[in-house]
Amino acid sequence: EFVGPKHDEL
Amino acid sequence: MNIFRLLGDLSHLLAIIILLLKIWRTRSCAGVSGKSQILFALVFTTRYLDLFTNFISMYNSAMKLIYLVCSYATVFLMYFKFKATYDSNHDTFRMEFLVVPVGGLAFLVNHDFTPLEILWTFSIYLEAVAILPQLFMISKTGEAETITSHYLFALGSYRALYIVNWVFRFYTEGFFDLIAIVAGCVQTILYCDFFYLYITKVLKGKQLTLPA
Repeated sequence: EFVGPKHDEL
Repeated sequence: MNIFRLLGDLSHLLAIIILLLKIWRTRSCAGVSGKSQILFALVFTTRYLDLFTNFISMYNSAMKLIYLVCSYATVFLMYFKFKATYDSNHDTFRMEFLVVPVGGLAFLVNHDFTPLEILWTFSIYLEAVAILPQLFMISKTGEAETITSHYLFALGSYRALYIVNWVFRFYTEGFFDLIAIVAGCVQTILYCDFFYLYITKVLKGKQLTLPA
């Protein structure tokens, strides 16, 4: 399972 | 969302619109690197594939769409509608010198070895260096139109504001994305020389020319 940062920026 | 990120996004949007308007109103894309614009279109395309998989907010999706449409519109204007004004003799930076190493690095250093994540990482690394063909073009001709330098200033300010946003997010949310931060710092550093010239020349009403 991917636990890296969620990409919520542009 | 914090004020730095919002200002960064707006600065990014402003840069894209300045460039589009400049090309549209002067009916010319002289002095603009088509290669940088192709690279930016590639950056947005590979980063915003998550439009289909990951909904964050209306704001987020709308901005992604606007960036995508504007960057493709810019490429279209340069390579089709106003192709006759495109200064290809001075736009000689080889895109593969950026795309190939950046692609390799995205495979090696990423958060997760999945197609979408590798493409996202590729877009972050590529964005950091995508302006190089434009800066190379300016160094070849030794000058840039004032409107082009406004474009570059807005574009450079965007990532600089994002750095402040990342510091802010680290202290308020404990959030940090090392890949984005390192690439964002590299990206901002590439603009430093230009920022210096912009402040010392363009803001004083002179055209941006490089020292002989």
